Amino acid sequence: MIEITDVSKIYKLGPHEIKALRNISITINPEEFVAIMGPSGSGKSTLMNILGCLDKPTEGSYKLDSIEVKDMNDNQLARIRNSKIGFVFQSFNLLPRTSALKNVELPLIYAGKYNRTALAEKALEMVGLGERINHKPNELSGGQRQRVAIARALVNKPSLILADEPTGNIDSIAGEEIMEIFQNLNNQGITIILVTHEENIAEHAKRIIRFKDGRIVEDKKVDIR
Amino acid sequence: MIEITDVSKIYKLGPHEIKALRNISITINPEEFVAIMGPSGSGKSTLMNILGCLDKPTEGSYKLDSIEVKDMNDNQLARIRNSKIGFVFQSFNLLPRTSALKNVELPLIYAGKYNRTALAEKALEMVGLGERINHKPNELSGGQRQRVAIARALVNKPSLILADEPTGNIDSIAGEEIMEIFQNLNNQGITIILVTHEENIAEHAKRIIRFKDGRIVEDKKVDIR
Ligand SMILES: Nc1ncnc2c1ncn2[C@@H]1O[C@H](COP(=O)(O)OP(=O)(O)OP(=O)(O)O)[C@@H](O)[C@H]1O
Ligand SMILES: Nc1ncnc2c1ncn2[C@@H]1O[C@H](COP(=O)(O)OP(=O)(O)OP(=O)(O)O)[C@@H](O)[C@H]1O
Ligand SMILES: [Mg+2]
Ligand SMILES: [Mg+2]
Repeated sequence: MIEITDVSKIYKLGPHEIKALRNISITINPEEFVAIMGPSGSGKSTLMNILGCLDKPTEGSYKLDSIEVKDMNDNQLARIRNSKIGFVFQSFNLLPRTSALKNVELPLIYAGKYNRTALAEKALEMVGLGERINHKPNELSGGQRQRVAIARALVNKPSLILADEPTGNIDSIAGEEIMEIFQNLNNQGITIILVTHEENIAEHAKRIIRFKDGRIVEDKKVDIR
Repeated sequence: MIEITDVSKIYKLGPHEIKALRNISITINPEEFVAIMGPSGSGKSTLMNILGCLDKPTEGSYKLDSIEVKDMNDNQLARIRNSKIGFVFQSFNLLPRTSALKNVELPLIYAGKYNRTALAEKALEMVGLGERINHKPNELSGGQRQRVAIARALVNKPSLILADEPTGNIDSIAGEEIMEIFQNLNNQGITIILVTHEENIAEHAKRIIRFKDGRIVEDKKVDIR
C-alpha cells in the first residue's frame, strides 16, 4: 500500500531552487498496475526515487505499508529496498565490470538466497538474454543492457516493481514481450508502477497518472482492456 | 558520401565469436535522411560506430567521401570525427562532472571556434534546455541529458549527424520537436542517419533500412511525406 500525501521535492542548485514535485498526493493499492506519463522534466523519476526509498521528499508524507518512510533509518530503508522493491532505473545502473549473470544475482546475494545462479539465469532467459549471460554491460547492445536491468528487478520476486522507462531502447516486439512479463507478474499479485512516454506501452496498465511541471494533471482508471 | 561494401564485424569474447554485422553493403549520398531500424541486438549501433569512425570493420570497405577509413591513422580519424561528424550516442556519453553548457562547448574547443559559449547556449535553447545550462548531468532528467547530447552533436554544424535512438527517453511532443530540428538541418544540406525503434519517429526520414541479426533485410525509399 502506497500513500503519498502532499509531497514536494525541491532541488537546491546554488541560489536556484528547482521544484521537481509540487504538493502531490497519490494512493496506490496492492496489485495495481499503474503507468506514469508526462513531458521530459515533469518530475516522474523524482517521484520514482521517492517511491523506491532512494530519496526523501522535502515536504509531505510517504507511507509504505502504513510505515512512514521519513521515520526509517538507513538500515531499515536498505532492508525494504532489497526485500520489497525491484527497481528498473532509467539509466540501467548496471555494474560495468560484472557479467549480466552476476548483475542479476546481486539482489539475491542481499536477500541471502542460495540457488542464485539458477534463478538469475532463468530471469535472463525470460527477457531473451539466455545467450548473453556472461557478457559485461559494454559487450551488450543498449536494449540488451536494459533487459539485464529488468531481469535484475524481477529476480527476487519483490512485491512492488518500479520501472522507469523500461522500453526506451527496445524495439516494439521485444517491448511487448517485456510488457507481457510485467502483466504476468501483476496477475501473480505484484504491484507494478511504470514510467513511460510511449502510449502503446501505457495501454497495458489499468491506471494512468499524468504529470506536468511537478504536478499531477490527470489520474484515470482505464477499465476496458 | 558513405560507401559501405561487404562489411562484417565480429566481436571475440573468449572462445565465442559474435557476428554483429554480416556482409552488409550500403551507399548513402550527401543530404539524405535515413532511418535505421531493427530488433534489439541486430547490429544498428555497431554500424553507427563504424560510420562514425569510432570502430573499424573486421572485414570489408568503408569509404567516407572517397577515402578508405581503414587507411587512416588515429589523427586523421580524430580530425574527421571532430570536423565532419556529430554523434548522438545511445547512452549519451556526457562528461559527468561538467555542466550542460561545457559539455556542448566540447566539439567547438576541438574545432578551435571562438564564440563557443554563445553557440553552445543557442544549441541548448534550440532543444528546450535554456533554463538548465549550468546543470551537471546528474542534476538533469533522463530526457534532458539526452537533449544535451543532441545539442552537442549539432553545435558544430557537422556535414553528417549520426543519432542513435535520440528520442528513447523523451516524450512524444519533445520527440517531435527534436525531429523538426533534424528536418531543418537536413534541409540545410546536413546528412542525417538516425537509429530508432519508434515507427512515428522513422516516418520523418526519407529512407528506412531494416536490420535483422546483423544483416540488412530491407532498404526502402519513402517518397510520400
Ligand atoms: N563489445 C562487444 N562484445 C561482444 N558482443 C558485443 C559487443 N558489442 C555488441 N555486442 C553484441 O553484438 C550484437 C549487436 O549489438 P548492437 O549494439 O549493434 O545492437 P543494436 O542493434 O544497437 O541493439 P539495441 O537496439 O538493443 O541498441 C548484440 O547481440 C550484442 O550483444
Ligand atoms: N539532482 C538534481 N538537481 C537539480 N535539478 C534536478 C535534479 N534532478 C532532477 N532535476 C530537475 O528536476 C526536474 C524533474 O526531473 P525528473 O528526472 O524527475 O524528470 P522526468 O519526468 O523523469 O523527466 P524525463 O522524462 O526526461 O526522464 C527536471 O527539470 C530536472 O532538471
Ligand atoms: Mg526520468
Ligand atoms: Mg544500439
